[in-house]
Amino acid sequence: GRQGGATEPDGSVSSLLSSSPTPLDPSLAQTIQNLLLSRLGLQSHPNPRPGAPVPQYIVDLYRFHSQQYHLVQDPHFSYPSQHVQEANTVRSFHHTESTSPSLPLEKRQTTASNNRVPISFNVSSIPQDERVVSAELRFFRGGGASPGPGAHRVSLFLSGSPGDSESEPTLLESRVLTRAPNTKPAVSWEAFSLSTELFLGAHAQTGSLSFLLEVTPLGRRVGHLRVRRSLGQDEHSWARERPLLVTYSHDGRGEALAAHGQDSWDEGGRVKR
Amino acid sequence: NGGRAAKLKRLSRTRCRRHPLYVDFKDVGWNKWIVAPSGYDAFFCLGECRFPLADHMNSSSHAMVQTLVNSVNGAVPRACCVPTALSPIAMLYLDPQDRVVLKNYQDMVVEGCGCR
Repeated sequence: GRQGGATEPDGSVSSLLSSSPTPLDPSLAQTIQNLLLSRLGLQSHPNPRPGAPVPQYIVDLYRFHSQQYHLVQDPHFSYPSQHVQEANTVRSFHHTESTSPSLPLEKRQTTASNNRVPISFNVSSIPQDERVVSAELRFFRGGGASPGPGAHRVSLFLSGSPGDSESEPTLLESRVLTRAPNTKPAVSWEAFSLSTELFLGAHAQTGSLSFLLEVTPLGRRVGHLRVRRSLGQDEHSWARERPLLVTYSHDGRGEALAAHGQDSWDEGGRVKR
Repeated sequence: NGGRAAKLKRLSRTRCRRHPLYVDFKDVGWNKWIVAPSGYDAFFCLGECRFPLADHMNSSSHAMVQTLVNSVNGAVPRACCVPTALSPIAMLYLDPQDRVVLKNYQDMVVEGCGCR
């Protein structure tokens, strides 16, 4: 870091610092760094692959929390005050995409029923000592993926683990999506709240959560939420539209995220501009 | 009088107080996994805790006793200038599995210093 005190004209800080010890031995510095990482809840120094996608929702959440309201990109962003009330950690998960080399992308997209799409998430990275207090599954609804005029019934099921084809899917929620025929295509996200008990089960078993999303057009037009990657769609663009599982948890240390700037949003969680 | 005023001014400058310290994550190589912020104002505490301890120094009763003893016996050290109030910051980072996490970390910013 940089010590601003060193620039003070009176030199008072500089004189106090002049007796400071020389820089730490590299191995000692490494030990301190490891201790700090451990305090931050990390076992080692993360080394992400270059260009790892960062979901816009989490970035907007960070910017809103940091009161950088002008940088929030989603015009419909709504701060999830209900979810973060007791949480100091927000984790995001993209679904696990099939990587079977024997199945080309277009084939994989047609193996599932046209209106029932399986999606699963590996949530094993949530530390055991972190308590999930809330969660939601978010689907992109906009542009070409937007349901056409007319209503659609969207049903979310919890299915067994990927290898378990015998158990019947459990209906979690069913809702009807509508859009007025003459409005512009709305770009928004549809969020389904999830029970925290699902995560207890996931941890105890495989560390993954599997769902089925069923979209049934109630009129003649066919439309769906964005759950599949388009042919030829680049990773960056897909990362902004693919389903996102968001968990809100608390590791037992420190304040919840909601404790800051609560006076800056209204009851609906929108920014007071 | 001028000399006394200058001495008092010098003493007040060296008293325990908060000083600016900007931590740039790039400097410690953490910018590869911390998405935001790129750095933050952490501050640090530095200065002397000498007799008499002013009210704004948030001194503990023990610090006052220790300072009093120091005034009659120099072998006993003065109280320490340490953070007395800290606040959290939120950090957005990529975990070892490349998943994005937003976490509120406690005690990351010095809000106030005092003699303890």
